[in-house]
Amino acid sequence: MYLKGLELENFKSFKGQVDVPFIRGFTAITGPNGSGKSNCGDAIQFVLGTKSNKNIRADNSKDLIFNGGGSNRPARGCKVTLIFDNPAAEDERRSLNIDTDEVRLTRSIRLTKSNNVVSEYFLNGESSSRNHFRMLLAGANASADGYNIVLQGDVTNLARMTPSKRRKVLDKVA
Amino acid sequence: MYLKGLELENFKSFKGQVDVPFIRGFTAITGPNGSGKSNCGDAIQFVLGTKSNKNIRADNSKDLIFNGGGSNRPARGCKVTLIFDNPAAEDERRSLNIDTDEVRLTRSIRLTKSNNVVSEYFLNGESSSRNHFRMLLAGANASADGYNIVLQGDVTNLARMTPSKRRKVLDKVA
Amino acid sequence: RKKRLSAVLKEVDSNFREVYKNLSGGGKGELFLEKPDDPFKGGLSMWAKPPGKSSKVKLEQLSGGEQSMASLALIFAIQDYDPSPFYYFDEVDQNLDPINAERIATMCRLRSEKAQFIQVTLRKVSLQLADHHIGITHAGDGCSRRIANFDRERAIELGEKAFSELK
Amino acid sequence: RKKRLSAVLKEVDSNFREVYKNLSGGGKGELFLEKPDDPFKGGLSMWAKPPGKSSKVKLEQLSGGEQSMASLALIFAIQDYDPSPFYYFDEVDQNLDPINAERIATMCRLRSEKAQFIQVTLRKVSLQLADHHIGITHAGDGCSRRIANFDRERAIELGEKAFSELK
Ligand SMILES: Nc1ncnc2c1ncn2[C@@H]1O[C@H](COP(=O)(O)OP(=O)(O)OP(=O)(O)O)[C@@H](O)[C@H]1O
Ligand SMILES: Nc1ncnc2c1ncn2[C@@H]1O[C@H](COP(=O)(O)OP(=O)(O)OP(=O)(O)O)[C@@H](O)[C@H]1O
Ligand SMILES: [Mg+2]
Ligand SMILES: [Mg+2]
Repeated sequence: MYLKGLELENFKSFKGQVDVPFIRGFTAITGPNGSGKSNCGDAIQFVLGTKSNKNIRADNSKDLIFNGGGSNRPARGCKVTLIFDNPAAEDERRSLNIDTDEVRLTRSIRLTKSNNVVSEYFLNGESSSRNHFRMLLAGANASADGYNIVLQGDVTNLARMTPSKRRKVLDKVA
Repeated sequence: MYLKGLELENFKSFKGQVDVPFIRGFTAITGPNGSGKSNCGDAIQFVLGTKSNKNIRADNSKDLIFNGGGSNRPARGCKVTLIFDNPAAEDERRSLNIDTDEVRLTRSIRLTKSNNVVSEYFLNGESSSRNHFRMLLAGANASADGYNIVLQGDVTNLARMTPSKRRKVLDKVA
Repeated sequence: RKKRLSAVLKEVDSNFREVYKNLSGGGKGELFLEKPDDPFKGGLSMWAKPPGKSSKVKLEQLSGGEQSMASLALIFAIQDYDPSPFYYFDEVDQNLDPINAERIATMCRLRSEKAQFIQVTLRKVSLQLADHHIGITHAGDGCSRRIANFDRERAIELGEKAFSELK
Repeated sequence: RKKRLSAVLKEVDSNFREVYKNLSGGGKGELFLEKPDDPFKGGLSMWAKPPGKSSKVKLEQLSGGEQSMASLALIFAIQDYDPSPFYYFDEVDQNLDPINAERIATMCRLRSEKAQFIQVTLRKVSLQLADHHIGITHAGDGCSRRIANFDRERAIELGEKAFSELK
C-alpha cells in the first residue's frame, strides 16, 4: 500500500483545489519558506486524525480553513482527501480493510451560518466516521501521530525525550 | 571592542590547547557534525558565566573536562580564555572597565585528588572572581545568556515564547 | 504483556545496533530497559557513541547532528521490526552536514523498496537522491500551489538560484 | 521604571518594523505591550506578516523559516537600540531557504561594521558571505582541532565534497 496523493481544498494556505501526487518510492518536497510544504504534512495528519490541533499548528479548527491570503476573502470550509493504493495480496488481504484497489479517505470541516465548526468524514465518497478511519488506519499500521511522521523541528526528539516517553513510543508499536 | 579569539585547553572535545582566532567583522565557523563548533559557543558562555550548566549541555561541571575521546585518557581540568580587544575611546573610556588594550578573561575548573570541582577566574593572569567578571561584562553589554547569543536549535524561540518571557528579554536590555 | 514488550525491545535493539553502526560510519548504539524485569515500571534508555568518541559520552552531550542521526537510526530500527506503509520526514536534515544528509537520503532511497518515503527538504544533497520531486510555492499572494514540470534539475536550481546571484 | 520600559519598547518596535520589512521583503511586523498602561503586569506580544499573506495570520501558524526570520529581525531591532559588542549565531539558518539564508548573512555582513558577528553554519550561502572562515574538525579520534589554511574556497569545498561524490 502507498499514498498516491493528496487533494487539498482550501486547507490552510491552499486556495481552491490543489493536487499533490506522490510515487511509490522516494519523493522530495521542496520550495521557499512559507510556501506550504509543512502544510502538506498537516493535511495528512488532519485526515489520519491527529490527537490535537496543536500538532498541525492550529489553535482551533477554524485556523485550518484558508483565510483568504493577501486578498482576504476567506473560505467557509476545507477538505482534504488522501488517496491510497490498496492492492490485494496473494492471500486476498489488503492493508486497508476495505475491498477496493483504491481508497479515498476524506475529511472536511465547514463553518455553519452561526460560525460553528462541523467535521465530516467520507470513505470512497460515502459518509463515514472518525472511528472507522481509526480502525482502518490502525490495521494498516498508518495511525495518526505515529513514529513514522517526523514534524519540522522534531527530528532530535527521540534522542532527547525521557526514557519513559521513549518506552511509550515502543509500547504503541508492540 | 571585539573578541580577538579563544584559547581552549581540554574543554569538552578540545584535547590539549587549541586556539580559535576571530576577526573584527563577520566570521563563519563550519565543519562536520560533532566536530566541536557548538562547543566553541559553550566555551564563550562558560567564561561569561552562564547561569546553568544546562545552557552549555553539561549535567555537571565535570562533563566540561575533556573525557579522553577515543583513547579514553581524560584530563583532570580544563581552561578557557577569552581575549578581548579593549581600546580606549576618545574620552579615554573603554568597553571593559579595565585599563589595558587587551583583556584576557580566563575561567578554569580542575578536579582535586578527591574528585571535587574547583572553579577559578583570572583577569589578565591575576586571580579574579565570578562577580568581577559579571560587573566588567555587564558594563560592556556582554553579559552571559544575552539576546546576542543564539544557541543551536533556539533561533525560533523569540517568536515562539510567551509574551511575558519576551518582555523579560526586553527588561534585561532596558 | 511484559514478555511481549521485552521481546519487541530486544529485536528493535538488535536492529538499532546495526542501523546506527551503518549510519554513523562505525559508531556504537544500544537501547536498554531501565527495569528489565519489569519493563512497564521503567523507561527505555538510549545510548549512542559516534566513531572515535569516548564510550563515556552521554546522549545529552552529543551535537545536534549526532542526535538527529541517532533518532533517525531508531526510526529505521523500528521500521525493520514493524514497518509503516509510509514515512513522512519534514526537514530532518536541518542539523546534518552534507555527508550525514547524504547517508539519510541514501537510506531512505534504499528502504523505499519496502515503504514509501516522503522527505520535505531544502538541502541539495537530499534533493539529488530523491526519485520524484514536488515543488510548492506561494506566488506572493499567500496561496500555495504546485510548481508545474518540476524535476530534479529544477529542484536543485530553485535552491542554487540565490547562490549563483551572489557570485 | 514603567516610563523607561515603555520608551525602550517604543523604540525597539519602531526598529523592528523597519528591519522586518527589510528582511521579509515587504512584510509587516510589530511589537505591542499587552498592558500598555502597566507594562510590567503584561507581556510583550509580537506579530509578523510575510508579504502576500493575510493580516489575520497568527505567529504560531507561520512556518519554521518565517518564525526564524521574525526572531532574527527582533534581535537586529534590539541591536539598533542597544548594541552588544558581538553576536554569536549557532546554526540560525537551519530552517532558512537559500534566499532567506542569504538575507540574514548579508545583514550580518552589513552590521559587522558596528558589531562583531560570528555565525556557525553548514550552509553554502552563509559561508559565501562571511569575511573570515574557521574550520573545526574531529579527525576521527574525538579530539577537536582547527583546520589549517582554511578560507572561503576550502569552507565551501568541505560541504560540496559529499555532493560531488554523488555525481
Ligand atoms: N488558514 C490559513 N490560511 C492561509 N494561510 C495559512 C493558513 N494557515 C497557515 N497559513 C500560512 O501557511 C504558511 C506556512 O506554511 P508551511 O508551514 O507549510 O511553510 P513551509 O513551506 O513548510 O515553510 P518552511 O520552509 O519555512 O518550513 C504561513 O505563512 C501561514 O501564514
Ligand atoms: N567532555 C568532553 N570530552 C570529550 N568530548 C566531548 C565532551 N563533551 C562533549 N564532547 C563531544 O563533543 C561533541 C559535540 O560537539 P559540538 O556540539 O560542538 O558539535 P558540532 O560541531 O556543533 O556539531 P553539529 O554540526 O552536529 O551541531 C560530541 O560528540 C560530544 O561527545
Ligand atoms: Mg516547513
Ligand atoms: Mg552544533
